[in-house]
Amino acid sequence: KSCSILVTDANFECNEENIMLQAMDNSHIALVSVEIGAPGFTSYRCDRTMPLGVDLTSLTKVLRCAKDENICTLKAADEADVLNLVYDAKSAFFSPFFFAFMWHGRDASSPFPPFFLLCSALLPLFIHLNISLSSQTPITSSWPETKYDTRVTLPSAEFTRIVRDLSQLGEHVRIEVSKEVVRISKLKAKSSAEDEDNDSIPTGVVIEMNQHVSLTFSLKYLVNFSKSGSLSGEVQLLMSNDVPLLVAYDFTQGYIRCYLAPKIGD
Amino acid sequence: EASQIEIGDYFPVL
Repeated sequence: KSCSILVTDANFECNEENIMLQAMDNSHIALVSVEIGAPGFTSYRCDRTMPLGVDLTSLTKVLRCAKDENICTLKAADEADVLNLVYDAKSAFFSPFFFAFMWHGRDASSPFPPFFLLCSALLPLFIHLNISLSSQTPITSSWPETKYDTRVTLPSAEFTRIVRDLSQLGEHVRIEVSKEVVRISKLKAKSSAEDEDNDSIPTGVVIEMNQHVSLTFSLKYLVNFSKSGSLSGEVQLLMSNDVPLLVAYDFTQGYIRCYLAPKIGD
Repeated sequence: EASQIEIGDYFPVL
């Protein structure tokens, strides 16, 4: 769900050790990278390395059907063009539905694949969801390794609150990190009456730095990144001057890392 | 006006 805000189509690269996703957003300003290790699943089996090209918009709609207590099983057969999701319903109050999402191939003239929704209230207590797999070129490039001058670790809820609040006031934000202070200042305020800087130094902030950095970013993207805040109690902001910001959420058996290109010049 | 750089300019491998 976090990725679908940034990326509409992506390949899940599956191998024996993990499931990975790496994709740029449509405007090529942000990059999202996700890894979920095999131990993060109750059971995991991958007989053959394969990419699963998935329309994330459709997948998100399917995932909304799940409840917290549901156990979700994902299956893709060899040479199959369908990703099958099965939800085990544990709640006696769960209303069973059957959904079938089907499309064959991608029509370039169609921005969204046609799908058919079938519902029944009397089917057994599980859901079968089929999402067809699109044929995309697998992303084989390596993870972009970068050394950063600063790392700021803070509670993810604080980061979410900061960028959400500032996005109400402006379109861009300048993040400056010095030895003891992180200054997050809004830019291009929509209202001149709200033009003062907003320093946000919440508790639980750890600053590691080799060099002072000052970078400007689009708040819209930071707000989208912060949607991953529920995955981890902490978020790390890694920055160097004139290179993309890395917003990293690590969880027990994986991570979601979002890169954002800065604005240059003034 | 600041200009927005694309992510691929920093990570050519992409």
